[in-house]
Amino acid sequence: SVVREPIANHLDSSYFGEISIGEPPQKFLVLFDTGSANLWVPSTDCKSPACFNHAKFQPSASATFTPRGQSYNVSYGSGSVTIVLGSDTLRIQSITVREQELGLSQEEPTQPFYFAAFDGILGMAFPSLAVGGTATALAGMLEQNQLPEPVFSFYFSRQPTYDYGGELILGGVDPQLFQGDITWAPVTQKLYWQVALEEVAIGQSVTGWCGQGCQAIVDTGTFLLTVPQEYIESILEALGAQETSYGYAVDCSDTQSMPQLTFGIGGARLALPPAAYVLNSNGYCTLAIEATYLPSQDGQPLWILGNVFLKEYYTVFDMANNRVGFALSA
Amino acid sequence: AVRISLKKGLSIRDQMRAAGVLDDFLKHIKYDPVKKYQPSQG
Repeated sequence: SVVREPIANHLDSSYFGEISIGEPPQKFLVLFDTGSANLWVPSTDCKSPACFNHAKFQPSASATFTPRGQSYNVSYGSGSVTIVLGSDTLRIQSITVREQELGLSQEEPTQPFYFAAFDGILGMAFPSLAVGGTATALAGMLEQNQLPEPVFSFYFSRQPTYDYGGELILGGVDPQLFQGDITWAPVTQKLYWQVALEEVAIGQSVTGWCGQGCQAIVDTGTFLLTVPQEYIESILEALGAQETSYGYAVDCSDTQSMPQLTFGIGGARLALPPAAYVLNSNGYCTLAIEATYLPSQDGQPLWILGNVFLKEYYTVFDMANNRVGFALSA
Repeated sequence: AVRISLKKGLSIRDQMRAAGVLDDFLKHIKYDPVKKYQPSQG
């Protein structure tokens, strides 16, 4: 039964890893997010309930912290976080970035940040997207020669567990994590990792939706495959899905026979099998898609390739040549 | 290169449902996944 727009889907899981900030190091779990560009962690000044549920940075306990004072709002799909800028030493394993600008959260929306498994966010999009014009962590790594190669890559496991969801490789590519060749697509707008989407097919039939061009943002901070809302009905019909308050429901026994979705990017056809785009939660199956209502900045239909897509395709982000590479995951 | 192992967090939706706050949240938030890409005020 149709109850409401199923936006519950987006509150799904996220993937995160450990960083440390300050001297002596204070540890945090952060979402490595290619869809935003700010680095922020909760601070001891934050009085929001979400902050009490997470690790908090204590500036006075760090010998290398420098306050910057300005306050900004960083907005995400589910609300915005108020941060105050400062700088300190950022460490990610053997990588050290001195005087890295970062945000210390003062206020966070309780829903959903209280329930997030990560403490803060490390944005990996382009510096031009960073609120307050702050230097991004990746720019700091490049400037301080912390990366052997000006690239980073993500592998997301098809069978993730809490302890192992995938890997982020800073400064390189791991041939063990993919098969076949890497297909490259140039970044079309240096704000996010946005590429041209040449075509979308459902099964053998090309939809023609991108005849005038589409854009796709490669976003590790978005869980689902996000579809322009004008195409949602056609996709539901083609896949035999019903809209419910739990999402776009399908019969689990149909999954094997459902068509694959194919995305034309960089001259290649990247297929997404039903096993990748159908979520089975205790025998209740839904499509791992959600709708977006806004076009890309140049007005073309905007898709978001979230974790659901990135589990199928090992993805390389080339900062020197401003291009994104896709290869079938191992 | 540096390899960072990524953990997969529990579903926020399931945790909010278990806490009894999901329905209320969905009624009030006008979520759009693209909202995060709008240049934020600063």
